[in-house]
Amino acid sequence: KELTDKNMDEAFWDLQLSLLQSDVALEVAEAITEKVKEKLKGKRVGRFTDLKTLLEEALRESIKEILTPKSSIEILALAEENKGKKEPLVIVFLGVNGTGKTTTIAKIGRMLKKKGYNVVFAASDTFRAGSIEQLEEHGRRTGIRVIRHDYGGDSAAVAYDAIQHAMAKGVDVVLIDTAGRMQTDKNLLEEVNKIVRVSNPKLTIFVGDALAGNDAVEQAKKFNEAVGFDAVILAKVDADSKGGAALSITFATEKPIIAVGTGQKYDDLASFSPEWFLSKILD
Amino acid sequence: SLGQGISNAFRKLLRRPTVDEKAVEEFVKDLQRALLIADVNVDLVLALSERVKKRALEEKLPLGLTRREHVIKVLFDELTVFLGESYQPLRYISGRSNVYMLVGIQGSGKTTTGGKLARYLKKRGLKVGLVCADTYRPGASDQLKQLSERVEVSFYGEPDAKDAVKVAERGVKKFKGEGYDVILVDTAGRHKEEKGLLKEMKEITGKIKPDEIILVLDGTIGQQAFNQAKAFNEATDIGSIIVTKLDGAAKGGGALSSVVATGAKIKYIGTGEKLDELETFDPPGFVGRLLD
Ligand SMILES: Nc1nc2c(ncn2[C@@H]2O[C@H](COP(=O)(O)OP(=O)(O)OP(=O)(O)O)[C@@H](O)[C@H]2O)c(=O)[nH]1
Ligand SMILES: Nc1nc2c(ncn2[C@@H]2O[C@H](COP(=O)(O)OP(=O)(O)OP(=O)(O)O)[C@@H](O)[C@H]2O)c(=O)[nH]1
Ligand SMILES: [Mg+2]
Ligand SMILES: [Mg+2]
Repeated sequence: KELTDKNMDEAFWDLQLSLLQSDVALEVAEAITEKVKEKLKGKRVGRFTDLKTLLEEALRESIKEILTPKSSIEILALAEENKGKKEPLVIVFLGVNGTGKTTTIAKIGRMLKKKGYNVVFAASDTFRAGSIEQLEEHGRRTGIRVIRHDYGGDSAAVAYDAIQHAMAKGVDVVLIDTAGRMQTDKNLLEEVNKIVRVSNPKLTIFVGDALAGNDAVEQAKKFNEAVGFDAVILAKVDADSKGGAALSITFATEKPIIAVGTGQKYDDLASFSPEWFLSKILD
Repeated sequence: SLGQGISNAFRKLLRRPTVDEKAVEEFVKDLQRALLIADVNVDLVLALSERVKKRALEEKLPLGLTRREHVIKVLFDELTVFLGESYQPLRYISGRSNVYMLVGIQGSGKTTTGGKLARYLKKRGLKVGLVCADTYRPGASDQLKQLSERVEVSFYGEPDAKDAVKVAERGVKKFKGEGYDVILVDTAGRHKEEKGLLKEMKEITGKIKPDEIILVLDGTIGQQAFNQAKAFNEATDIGSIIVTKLDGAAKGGGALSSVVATGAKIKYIGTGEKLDELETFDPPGFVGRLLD
């Protein structure tokens, strides 16, 4: 039985719609649909139901390929390798306003401390109201020292100061909190670029909001182009995110997602599971 | 972004010698794409584009309009049905205290918007008080207190308190007793899966009886906007929406979804981090940006 072009087009349109409803960015949904089309080229199809099965199989494969990280970055492993070295392990966190950077830093700080590492926080968000008090309160709750200056101060100078302090006191890890910023603001991208240059981190982490739509791709791309990051942490996954942002960001930047934020408490940080996201997206 | 906007679709439509069924179909496909990139809810996009297509093809041409102009008019009509035609202010009754409660998902911009609204209303000669009823987020009280100092309005907060309902109640009672015109109550971020927090929001509402419950929505939100807004509206009657972070690249399509989900009107938009970066909502401007 011959499959008409119309059936194929409808099937691919439905596929794309389901990706969009899972909050995958449009350009990524289109690219994945193309990928699936490629996979199906030359495959023999019988009845319409066979096409549906083939499509789902090809889609599952394509998504799995995109989500499975090409490199493995593990913060605890990096901390272990760095132990005893003169220079501390420096990690910078960046991203758009309100995505969960400060909370994620607090979670990671506590995780490292529980494993026996000596940690300091650098309050390099010298702009937003209450940002320093927020990090200081996290510092109190986790028993982690916060290196800070005053509001309006040079954010790179705070990072530098924190690293100097770490070297003098034999601190293992320095976690640098930066202010949220729009990827469309060239000056602010340059500011965070300066923080990265000055602090020369081992790891730069982009913190994204799992609830973001098409902007997730724009954010990740622009930050990666302007500053460059090594890994992604997706926060607020517990808000019943459909998982699409994970696919969009990974597809657009090829950087691994190394953790997800699953809530507001210190324990709410989980490792990224491609399988879990795959099932959410295909659901 | 370039090549994806509806303005290109309009241009294509304009270049055609005649606007026949095929041209309308192609225009509607472009419209769908533009709305999806703008983060409008998928089901809403399909419904909207169906209506635009149907009206464009079946409606009798209004007098004086070309078919081309008619297609464009139908599109704008359909979109402004939800958004309203012009700016609508927050509910305000003079001669007594008006309580506005800010609610929304974590990080959407509630606290910052509270500061912006306080400044805006004070400029209009109103006596404004800010209440921090967020007892969860570290530094929440400090954040709102610093903003209140910047815009020079009174502040009420209990940094060590654990009961948000009690803090909200006490703050509102204090400012009411002192004859404040507007009392802005900032609450903790919450999402639809946090049933306990939705319950808390309901309890605060029950105690302080707000004149307006304002949903503060992040302009970058994707397909989740509809369901999240719906959950907020089921817990408490959302009266208005403020969409933040529209100074970035996001088109704010999620806002359209939340309007449909709640029946509330968008009244202001946030266009930056500074306290003067709050604008009254302009439906035609928003639609223009959505489709650009
Ligand atoms: N539900 C949930 N909330 C989160 C998660 N991560 C962070 N949050 C909340 O999101 C809000 C914003 O978090 P912050 O850590 O202040 O975000 P930020 O990126 O540092 O914000 P700016 O510095 O203002 O750009 C807070 O209310 C956090 O508790 C998460 O994984 N799940
Ligand atoms: N660029 C831009 N940033 C904004 C806007 N509104 C708020 N922000 C920023 O977004 C981040 C989060 O703002 P908050 O006011 O802390 O958000 P919130 O909703 O109170 O967060 P929670 O209380 O944790 O739920 C901050 O960095 C703000 O400066 C806006 O319109 N444009
Ligand atoms: Mg922060
Ligand atoms: Mg807040």
